[in-house]
Amino acid sequence: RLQCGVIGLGRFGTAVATTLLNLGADVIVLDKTEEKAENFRTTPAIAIAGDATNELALREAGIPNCDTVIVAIGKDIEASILITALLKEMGIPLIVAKANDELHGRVLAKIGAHKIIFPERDMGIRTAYSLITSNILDVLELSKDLSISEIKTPINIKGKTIKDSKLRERDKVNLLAIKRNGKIIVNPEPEETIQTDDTLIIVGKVGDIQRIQK
Amino acid sequence: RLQCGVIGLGRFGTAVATTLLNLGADVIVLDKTEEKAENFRTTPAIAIAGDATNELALREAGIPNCDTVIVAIGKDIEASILITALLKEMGIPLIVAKANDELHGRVLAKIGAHKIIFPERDMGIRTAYSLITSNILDVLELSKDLSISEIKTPINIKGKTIKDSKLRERDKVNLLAIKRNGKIIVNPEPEETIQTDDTLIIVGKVGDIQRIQK
Ligand SMILES: Nc1ncnc2c1ncn2[C@@H]1O[C@H](COP(=O)(O)OP(=O)(O)OP(=O)(O)O)[C@@H](O)[C@H]1O
Ligand SMILES: Nc1ncnc2c1ncn2[C@@H]1O[C@H](COP(=O)(O)OP(=O)(O)OP(=O)(O)O)[C@@H](O)[C@H]1O
Repeated sequence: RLQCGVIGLGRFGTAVATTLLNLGADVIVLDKTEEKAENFRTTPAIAIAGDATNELALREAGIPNCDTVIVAIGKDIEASILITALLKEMGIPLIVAKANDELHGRVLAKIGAHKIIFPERDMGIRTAYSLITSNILDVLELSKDLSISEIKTPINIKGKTIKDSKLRERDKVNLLAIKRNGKIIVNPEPEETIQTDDTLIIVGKVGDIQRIQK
Repeated sequence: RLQCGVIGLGRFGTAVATTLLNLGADVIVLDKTEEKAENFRTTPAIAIAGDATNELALREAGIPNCDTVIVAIGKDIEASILITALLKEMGIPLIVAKANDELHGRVLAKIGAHKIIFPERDMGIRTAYSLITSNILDVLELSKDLSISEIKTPINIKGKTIKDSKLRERDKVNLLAIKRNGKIIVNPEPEETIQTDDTLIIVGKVGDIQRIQK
């Protein structure tokens, strides 16, 4: 089970924590405002009131044991930066931080956040896409069966062309794209050779994808 | 071409407008702050400085001709509500409004917004999903190009097998699934015949999908 910490219970932090709980993760929430922590006391989360810029408060809340910590503080840029630096020092494996703007995001990345979220900008981009093309999630939700996954290349198809790999005929999955050296080849040609370090982005029924991953 | 209006050039509004321009829409941006409008004067957008709570300003900006208007004002809740009401009166076919919180969202929906966006909450939910599962959207975001769409069957391929339709070779799109009589056939066989009333769920680059839809 994933052990997650969420620091800051604004709209973003609250949504992260609530969704993580719904998805079965173990969650610690930490906020300096007592009422915000109190809102989580009826949930399975461990809810602590405390100032996360204080290393002792982080330790007492159990944050050092987390696999992932989300720093969900936007307005107090200084606090978000200090907290991120403390988490980096603690060796948290995955630090996700919400940024107020591009500059804030660059600073957070420099001092150790592994992943930066820009909620307003990213939802703006997605909103525009959904107005122009129908949103993938809507379409995929029509078919609860359908799943997309990124997998390492199975040993038995390394070096084969896509055609010869028989991903479609034998494994019943559709190869959407190949990720190679950080670039994505969308709808690759049947003659394309699958290389050892490629990762494959495939679509199919949940069961078929899981079978390949074994 | 889609005619869009974006009112309010905060982080969300700016991202919506910029992305819509990149996707080929005609965009009008309206903001009461001159510098914000000025930022868009080097783009193909029509950029107007003006107060959107003033119906005359909306008309002079060309807003009544828009298919879709996005109200991207968060902090000034009263302004966002008044503007939404004006747009409703103008008969704008699709009004998308950003809400500051659930109550604000309910009011916007009541007075005429067709779609409400909660950027912080929605990105919080998505962030949580991406931490737990290899989320489709992460995968798709790796390829900003990649888009999925549900389209009516183009006339020239009705009655053909998928193989003969050449969707992949000629149109560069990948047929993920066929929707027929409300059921979804995932990864259909190459010999499957495409029927007149089928809708096709296709994946490809945004530009290739748009070309097919013409
Ligand atoms: N040093 C701190 N330690 C712990 N919690 C803090 C600290 N500083 C701020 N917070 C908490 O973080 C939460 C979110 O902060 P803030 O409102 O600044 O972020 P926001 O980015 O506006 O939130 P939203 O996600 O709603 O956009 C608040 O509940 C606040 O109490
Ligand atoms: N009545 C109005 N008419 C036109 N523009 C307006 C009006 N009121 C506010 N704006 C503009 O809307 C923009 C965004 O407003 P605001 O900062 O309140 O939203 P926000 O929700 O904080 O933005 P973000 O998308 O960054 O979260 C500002 O640039 C502001 O000038």
